[in-house]
Amino acid sequence: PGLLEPTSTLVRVAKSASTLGIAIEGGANTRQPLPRIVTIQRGGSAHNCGQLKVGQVILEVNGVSMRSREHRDAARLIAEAFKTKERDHVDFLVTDFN
Amino acid sequence: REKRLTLPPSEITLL
Repeated sequence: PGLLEPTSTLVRVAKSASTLGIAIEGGANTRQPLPRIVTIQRGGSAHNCGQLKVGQVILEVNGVSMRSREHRDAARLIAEAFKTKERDHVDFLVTDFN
Repeated sequence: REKRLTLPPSEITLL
C-alpha cells in the first residue's frame, strides 16, 4: 500500500449474539503493546459480523484509544462496551499492521 | 537487545 493509504479499518460489530466472542492478548508493558485478536469464536457477535480477523490489532474501541492501557484495562473497556445498553453495536478501529 | 524482547508475554482474555 502507498504511504497515504489508511492502514486502519473501522469495524462495527452488532450485538447479534449474547457474547462478543473474541480473545485478546497484549497491552501496555507486554511484548504486544496493543491488544491483538487471537481467537474469534463461532457464533459470537464478532464472528457473525464477519469483518474482524485473528491477528488484527485493536487501536480504538468506540473511539477510545487502547494506547498505554494495560491488558486488564483494555479487556475491561471492551467488555463494558459490549455490555452497555446505550448502543446496539461496538465500533472497533483495527489494523492488520502490528 | 531491543527493549520489547525483555517485556513479558501478555495474558489472554476471552471476551
